[in-house]
Amino acid sequence: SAFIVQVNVLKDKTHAATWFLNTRIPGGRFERMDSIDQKVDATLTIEDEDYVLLLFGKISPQFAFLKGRMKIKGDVLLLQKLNRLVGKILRTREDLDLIFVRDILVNSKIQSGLQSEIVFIEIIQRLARMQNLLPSGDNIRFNIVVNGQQETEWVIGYNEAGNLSMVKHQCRMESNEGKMTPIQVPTKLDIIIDDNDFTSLFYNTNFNLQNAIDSNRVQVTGDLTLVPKIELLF
Amino acid sequence: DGLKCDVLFDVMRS
Repeated sequence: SAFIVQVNVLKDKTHAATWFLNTRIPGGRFERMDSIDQKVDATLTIEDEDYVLLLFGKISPQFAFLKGRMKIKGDVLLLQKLNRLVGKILRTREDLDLIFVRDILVNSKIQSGLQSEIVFIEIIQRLARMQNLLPSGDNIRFNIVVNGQQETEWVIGYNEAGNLSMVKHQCRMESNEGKMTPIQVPTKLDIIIDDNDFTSLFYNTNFNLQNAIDSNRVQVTGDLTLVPKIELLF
Repeated sequence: DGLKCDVLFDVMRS
């Protein structure tokens, strides 16, 4: 029996988005819409952070409900079906890109207002499909700044088999009193780059990393022979 | 607006 579940997603207790899980479409589908012209069988209200934990099976709908982290209106019995369906749609995908994205979404904050956060998620997917971009141990650190202040840090690394094996991320928002301690991983190349410049590198074909370095828009320290390899990210 | 669920569903669609 098909059902539709409306999910009201909150960010800091304020309504931020409405999603519908529609199983009247074969296989089930999540759609972000303002409203749906069909009968909704249940409405969930949940914080964005908890919703992602729920989708990845890190918490169950029953747990979220019992702990008061999710409100449900309508058919409570749908929770079990929902859990099973979400598992089928999401959790069976064990692709390398989704595993890294899952780790970032589950274990780290996403700093809102920072374009590079979303761009980096795209880059992770690209990196996961790129073999041997970097030799094992040649980790790269990106420090993303806005108006000269560091906002986020990303470290990427490959293993000896030539696959992406490390993506670490932290943002100032979640750090201790806004002070960021560098991620404790040895790196071969450290890049300090503005959020806008980083985004331009990704979207603007007329702007590349070497230009950005030459014009002092980007500070790079370490093994500069890695720069051409990093260009492939963008 | 920096919603994790938006990021996740974008990835799922790609």
